[in-house]
Amino acid sequence: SEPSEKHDEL
Amino acid sequence: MNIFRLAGDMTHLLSIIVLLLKIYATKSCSGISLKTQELYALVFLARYLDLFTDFISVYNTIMKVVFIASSLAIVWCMRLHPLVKRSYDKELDTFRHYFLIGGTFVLALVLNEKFTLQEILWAFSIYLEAVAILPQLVLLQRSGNVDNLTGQYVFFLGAYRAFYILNWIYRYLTEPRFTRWIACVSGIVQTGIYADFFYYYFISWKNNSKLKLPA
Repeated sequence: SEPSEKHDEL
Repeated sequence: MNIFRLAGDMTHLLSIIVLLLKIYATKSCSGISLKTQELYALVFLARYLDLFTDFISVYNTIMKVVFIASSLAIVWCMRLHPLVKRSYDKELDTFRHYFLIGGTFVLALVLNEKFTLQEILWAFSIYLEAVAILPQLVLLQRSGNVDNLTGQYVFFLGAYRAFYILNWIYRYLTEPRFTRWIACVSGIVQTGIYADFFYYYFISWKNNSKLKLPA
């Protein structure tokens, strides 16, 4: 999925 | 990654270190709500399901493992450690936290980014984290005097999400398509819940007096 859609924050 | 988010994560880590220090150094968990610790363990387990499926960065993976391991270790300590569990204020820690779990889970079923198990559990973890501190704040009001380490623990725990709000503002201003309404709104509510604690914490710091929350 789009990197921005991944939850990249803790 | 930006400085606000790094400051937030480090403050969050610091709050956990302060709590572990208090429990380890004093061999006591008086003034600590086991229910809040159980809610946090649930928050991390529900949020970091992607630990093995989505690799974001080494930092992200290490922090997720640290948060899950430390929250489970604290719950284990307060439930099973022969010395520590004796000092648990069972009769003061009476907040019905199952309502928090049920309510936030229903909200996650309704309000989520995508109706998939992972997204529903992620939204659940965001909503639950916003209210997870309530049993702890109620216990502090009931137990009257707050020892320094417990006060610092709650202070850092509240401060970390305030840094995240600055991080979201920064990302909104610098990244074209950045919108994280669920995390943003929930984070503002979460920080707001600490408002009265921050107020009394500041007063006690200014007057150099013992932190007392009005019953």
